[in-house]
Amino acid sequence: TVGAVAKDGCGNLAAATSTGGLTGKEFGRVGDTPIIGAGTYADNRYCAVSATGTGEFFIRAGVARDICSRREYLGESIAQSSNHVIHKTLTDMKGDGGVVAIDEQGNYSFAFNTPGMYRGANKGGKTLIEIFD
Amino acid sequence: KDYTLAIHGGAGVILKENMTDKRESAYRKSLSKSLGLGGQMLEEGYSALDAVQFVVMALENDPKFNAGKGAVFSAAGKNELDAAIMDGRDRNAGAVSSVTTIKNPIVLARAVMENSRHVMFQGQGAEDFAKEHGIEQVDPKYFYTKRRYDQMKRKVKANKVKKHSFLDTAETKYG
Repeated sequence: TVGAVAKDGCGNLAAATSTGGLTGKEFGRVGDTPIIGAGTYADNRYCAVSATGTGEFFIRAGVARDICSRREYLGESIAQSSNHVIHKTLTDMKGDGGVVAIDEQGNYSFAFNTPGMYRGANKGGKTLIEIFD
Repeated sequence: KDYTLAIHGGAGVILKENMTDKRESAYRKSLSKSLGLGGQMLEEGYSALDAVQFVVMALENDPKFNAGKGAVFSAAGKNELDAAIMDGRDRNAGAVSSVTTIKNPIVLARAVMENSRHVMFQGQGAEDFAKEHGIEQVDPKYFYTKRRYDQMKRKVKANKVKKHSFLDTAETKYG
């Protein structure tokens, strides 16, 4: 699975995710990627999120929308909300995977409960690339 | 300079001991190239929507990642692809699932968002929509890579032995 979230110079947010799914998946099985609110979500007021992981859990937990909702209702930072949803909500369900998330100020967060996630960020030209935890 | 882009190429059991220097630098190079592409687009005033679409297209075209070319195989030996895009301005969204001939599924997802009154198309409906809207289609063989096909074979064989569990270990879990 691959994904991107961005905030442009006009302050607009967007999210995009694309995947081949799970190796050896059953015919017709669909994971979280195309389910808006599970693997992909964007709302200029709160955040944009793209997810990767065992899709079944991301669908059931509504991960991408939940990260936005915690910002909307609890006023959490993007780091707080994405880390809570991945390390508490998802982990408690025995799900695993991760998200890249960005808020309306252009702050970004990586949150994942797996040994690694291919990830990178470019904030105003300053870039960072990581693979392992 | 007031822009931010964050990307991922998949999460999973990515273990240091399995990762050779050569392989790690290849992944880093791909991520860096995508970040550079998206950063340049944002710097030149393109929208966040355009930036995320083109960054995901670049990653779909890179056979190292599980999307587009290099996607993992289903148990039936097929590449069934899914994608979604969402615009934070009005929460408009487009999604496609279980497509098998779309070179860049994220392009089709955006066409669904912008040229239809629906959010999601799946399977043959999505393929028909692609044909009507001139979205590039390829022979399903385009997505094949030996690495992914071998992974699927091993996984199917292993599942014959024990009850199927997609919570398997190793990178086959995420392809």
